[in-house]
Amino acid sequence: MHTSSQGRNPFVVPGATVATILMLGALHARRMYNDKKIEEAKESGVELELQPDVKAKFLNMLPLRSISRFWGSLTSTELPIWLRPYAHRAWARAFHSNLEEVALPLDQYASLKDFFVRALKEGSRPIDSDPHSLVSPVDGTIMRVGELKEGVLIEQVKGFSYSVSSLLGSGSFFPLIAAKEASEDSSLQEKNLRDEGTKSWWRISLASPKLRESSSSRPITGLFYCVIYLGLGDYHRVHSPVDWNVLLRRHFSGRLYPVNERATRTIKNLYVENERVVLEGRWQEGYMAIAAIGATSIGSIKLSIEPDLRTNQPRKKLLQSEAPEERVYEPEGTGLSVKKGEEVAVFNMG
Amino acid sequence: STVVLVFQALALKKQEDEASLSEFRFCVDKGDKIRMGEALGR
Repeated sequence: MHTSSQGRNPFVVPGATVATILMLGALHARRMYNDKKIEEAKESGVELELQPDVKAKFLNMLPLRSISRFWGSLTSTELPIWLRPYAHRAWARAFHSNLEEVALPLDQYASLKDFFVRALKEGSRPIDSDPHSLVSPVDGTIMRVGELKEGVLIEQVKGFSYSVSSLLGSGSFFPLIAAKEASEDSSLQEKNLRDEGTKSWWRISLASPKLRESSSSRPITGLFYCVIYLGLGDYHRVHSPVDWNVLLRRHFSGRLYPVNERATRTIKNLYVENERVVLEGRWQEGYMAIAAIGATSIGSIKLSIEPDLRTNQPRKKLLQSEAPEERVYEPEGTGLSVKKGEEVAVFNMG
Repeated sequence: STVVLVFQALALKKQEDEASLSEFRFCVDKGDKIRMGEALGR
């Protein structure tokens, strides 16, 4: 590899570079081998368990919020018009975005950030017309679905769960809604309760999420959950899953760990630690909440129903125990009425 | 990024209400790809 100092061959690579390339190659091969093993395990129905690793510990030491904001400034750089289609096509190819449904010509998205939050052509996402359906608020992959059982925990991976009250905030509207339903006689309740005169039999508990009634002849409701992961190439706007009234918004200023599948297997309390915005309210069946959780690359969340809200802001010191910032929407108790399919939020780069 | 939905819905069907009420059922499963506007459950 080494030549005499006088006549170096320009095509010969220094030994240290070769060693680095070999090391990176070996690491990449090991990563691919691990991913293949995980894929095979998933195909054979084996549930994955939490496996904290060195990478997770390393991520904990990084200034991920600063990195996220830097990434945001970098991707908001205005590109020359001639370069825009190439840059956006390259992104689409890398992350499997569908360019056929993009609302505007590619050269009209001045930056990668603008392209990332693109709207879609009208009719690209027809809303399920069944009045009894609850629709997906986003494009993505279903990570978990189910009914909340005793303890109100959502499983992150096998053997590790996080509590819904930690995710949504301990001052949840659960009791308030129950109290309202106990005293009000609204049409929403009429649908649920079917001609019942008094609603005082409703009671709710975070330890046992089922809403029960004293008489066994009446319906029992439960709490359900659905976790959806959005890939980098996916459409990143959040829409309303049903007709509902948004009573409250809660903003948790947290960390910005990545939230990909690998991160869910290696970082405990991932969703509870990350920066997120929670909307809580009421639909025809009762309680409804949407939590939009940020990540390193997609760190900020903009609300269509509250454009002034700023997330992923620089902070002197981040306190995990800090209470979330809340806003109750007016008029109190009724809030903002949002229709099924209406846009409520956008995930932004950085 | 990730979105988590938590909502209340009818969980158990009572015999006398069968004609008019039905319990909530998801129409997706873990690992499924979904697009905005498609039904998650009914």
